[in-house]
Amino acid sequence: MFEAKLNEASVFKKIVESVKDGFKNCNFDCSEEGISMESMDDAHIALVSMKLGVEAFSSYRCDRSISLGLNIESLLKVLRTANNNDVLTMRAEDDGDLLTLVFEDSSNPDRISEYNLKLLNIDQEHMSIPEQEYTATVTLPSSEYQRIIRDLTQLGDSITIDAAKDGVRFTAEGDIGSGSVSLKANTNVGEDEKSIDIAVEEPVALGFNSKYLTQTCKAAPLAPRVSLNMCKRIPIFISYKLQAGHFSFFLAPQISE
Amino acid sequence: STRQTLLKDFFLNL
Repeated sequence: MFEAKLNEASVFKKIVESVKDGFKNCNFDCSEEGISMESMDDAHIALVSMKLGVEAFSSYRCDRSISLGLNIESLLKVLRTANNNDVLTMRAEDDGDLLTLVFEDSSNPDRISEYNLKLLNIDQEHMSIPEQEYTATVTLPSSEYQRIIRDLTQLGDSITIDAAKDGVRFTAEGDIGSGSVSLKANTNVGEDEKSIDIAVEEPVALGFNSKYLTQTCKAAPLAPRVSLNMCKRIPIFISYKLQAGHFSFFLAPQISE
Repeated sequence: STRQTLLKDFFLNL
């Protein structure tokens, strides 16, 4: 038996909204440590990795580790029926083929809605991601990151992220011209959430397909800050810290030959 | 010219 209760259905809804454009079917692996999910897009360019630890839930029970294979679009249909502050309970039997989602309206305890989603058998490729030291880490407000990528995507299909000790520069070049946004490292004393934190041992410049970077911005509603971890010629690790877990992407770079 | 790499170029496929 698996049963997990989230005090705010919106947390799970935002997670699923963040993956809907690139990832069709995903396995949500439930264990005594919480719920985790890892999925690669069909083109093998982006990988999403999510972990919601047990502390994220107001109650949590998982007698035996199970994998809940779910179609993201179907799951969203159900999650979108909920109010953001509904309490969500997810339940599955060990050998069942359904995930039950129960929504309780915190402002109207007389209303309870219940949905059953058919589980899928998803044959997923699993990747072994090596432990990596990143030589450049830029942490910035997620809304700023989202804005930069949205603005520059209009200029070109690929965006270069250039991290140096004193700042980070995002550049796009395309048929209509080019554009760049530079952010200087700052501390914004007293305004930690707005600061641009830069830790660079070695300057790094990596180019990415802007379509995939756009996908990694969709998680901005999940956390106020995002960190971009880079090292020469390897995938960027883009991570949003959740209250009890993380929501992250690995994105393969474009390399000049 | 630039080449789009794939995650498989970096990560081991289990």
